[in-house]
Amino acid sequence: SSPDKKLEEEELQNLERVLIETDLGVDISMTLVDMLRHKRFSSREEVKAFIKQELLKRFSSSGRELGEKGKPRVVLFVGINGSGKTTSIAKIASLLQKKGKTVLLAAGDTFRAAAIEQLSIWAERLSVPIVRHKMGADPAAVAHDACESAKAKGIDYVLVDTAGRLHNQNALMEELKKVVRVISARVGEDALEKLLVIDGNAGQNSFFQARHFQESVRLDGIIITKLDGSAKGGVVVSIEEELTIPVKWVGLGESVDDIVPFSPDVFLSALLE
Amino acid sequence: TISEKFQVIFKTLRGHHRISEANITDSLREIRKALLEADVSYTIVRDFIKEVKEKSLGEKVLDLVSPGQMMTKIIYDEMVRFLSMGACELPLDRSFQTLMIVGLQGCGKTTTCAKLAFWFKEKGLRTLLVGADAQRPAAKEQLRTLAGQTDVDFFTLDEEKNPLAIVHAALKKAKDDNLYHRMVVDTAGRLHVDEELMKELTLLSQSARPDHILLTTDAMLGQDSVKTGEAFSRYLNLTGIILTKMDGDARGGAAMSMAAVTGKSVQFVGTGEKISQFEPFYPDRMASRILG
Ligand SMILES: Nc1nc2c(ncn2[C@@H]2O[C@H](COP(=O)(O)OP(=O)(O)OP(=O)(O)O)[C@@H](O)[C@H]2O)c(=O)[nH]1
Ligand SMILES: Nc1nc2c(ncn2[C@@H]2O[C@H](COP(=O)(O)OP(=O)(O)OP(=O)(O)O)[C@@H](O)[C@H]2O)c(=O)[nH]1
Ligand SMILES: [Mg+2]
Ligand SMILES: [Mg+2]
Repeated sequence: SSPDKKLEEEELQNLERVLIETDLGVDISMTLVDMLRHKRFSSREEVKAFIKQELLKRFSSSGRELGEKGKPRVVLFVGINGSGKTTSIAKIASLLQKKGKTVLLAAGDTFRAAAIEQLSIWAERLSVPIVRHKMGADPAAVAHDACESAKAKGIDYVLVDTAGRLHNQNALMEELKKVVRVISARVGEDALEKLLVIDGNAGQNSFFQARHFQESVRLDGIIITKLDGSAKGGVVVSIEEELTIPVKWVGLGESVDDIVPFSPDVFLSALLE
Repeated sequence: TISEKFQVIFKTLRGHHRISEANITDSLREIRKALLEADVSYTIVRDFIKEVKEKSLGEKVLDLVSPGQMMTKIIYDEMVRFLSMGACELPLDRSFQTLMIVGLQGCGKTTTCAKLAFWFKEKGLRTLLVGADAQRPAAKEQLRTLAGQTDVDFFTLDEEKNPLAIVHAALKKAKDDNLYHRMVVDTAGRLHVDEELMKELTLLSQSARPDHILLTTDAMLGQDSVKTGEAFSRYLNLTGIILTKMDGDARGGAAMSMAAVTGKSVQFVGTGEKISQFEPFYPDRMASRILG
């Protein structure tokens, strides 16, 4: 076997670049490179394995499944504009159907142009019922109606769409809190799951999105979308490590089947390839 | 924040009469870290720091200015220079011009199309909005609704799945009606690694022959901005960039990477979901924002 030796400075710089370019963040990348600088390795594979192990340690959360408590169990999809909430709802609905669950959609984005139409098309494609009001209606009222309808029909899951909102806009975060309160009051806190949908192309701002949404509505999990592009989504490492919010799903395309459960191991292998 | 970092630079350089390689290493490291945290791409940061270093070491420090102040000015000026690369404004003459709006999924293209139409309207130019996204559920409906809210004409072929056919028909309508100064074409979001969809965009631009092709970019785009900019430049003759969701708190480093790699500057920024929340780009304001 080849002797263990230290990494050349140029090699270390290159590794730093590779790590930073995954959107891992500067602090984590530099910390890793410092670790590498003081160790000896016998091969490239060993270096990669070391990095992977170090990053794997930072995934502290378990519970990557969709919860099961409650009938109906209500899943609220939140996140900033354009992150992929509406599309992700369609994907999760399809997954649940395949597992033999009954699903109801709630058109809780009563603000954006054609948001209700967009979700309605997905409902039609999946043959699932949808509860909707007019554009401009109170999103909490839509959510409430959907819960009522699901209870009456004995439906297993209610997936609630919400309007995109930037986390630094107070009034919008307050509106979201109200939707959470109304749903919790109707089905109980344990039956409500809140998922943050983040765009896999985004940079360090995803961490601040997660932190702010977490402060406003305690999040149960994250869906990271658009990882079918060349972006690596490395920012989830700091989200998992510092905020301990589990990433549950990964969106890999625009079709209804383009979603997979999140696995730290698979994710990190893809990150480092 | 960068102002804090600049204070560190001031302290480090205080008492020195000129800027030397030794006494700016720490400062450059701080700036580099700040830019990477602001999502400026790695290779662009490397080039930027190199430029700043060369300019700093070449400076004779004026008696009245401290080396710290000098270096701060060099960093800020160099940032503005990076952001102003390829700067040009959209012309406002009344000849018929076509604009094509392209970009990754969810970055704000459809909304931006309506914003452009509204902006043209305020300048006395009449726009035809064209719904050429035949892929996303209710995309045409979305633009139709926005057009209605803006009191701007909208065109699409509701059952048509081929964007080329829609644009072809739109051009014919614009020519026949002879009412419009601008035609703004919305396109489906796509990944720059999707070769088939990127080729579709090339075909679309060959058929529509737009006068302006604007790459819409989310202000929170991460390190992938270089690859995104390069790919869209390779498949299209981009004429400018539009940065959206600037009402968020993303530092927007992608703007710098995009400008550097496409050679085109940001022309407009979206500052909200309303049609009116749209303004010209100011490199000096952006420089302050990226620097934090
Ligand atoms: N390539 C890819 N595109 C995706 C993915 N998820 C969503 N998209 C696309 O991203 C765009 C935005 O998706 P939406 O579901 O409308 O996002 P949203 O969060 O509901 O947007 P708003 O309601 O406007 O805030 C659409 O074009 C989707 O097809 C994904 O995993 N991969
Ligand atoms: N806060 C804010 N939201 C914006 C801005 N521009 C667009 N949006 C929102 O971002 C979301 C996505 O906008 P769209 O116009 O649907 O994006 P798109 O690029 O056409 O999406 P695809 O067609 O799916 O690729 C919507 O919720 C918009 O209202 C902006 O400047 N600020
Ligand atoms: Mg939506
Ligand atoms: Mg669109």
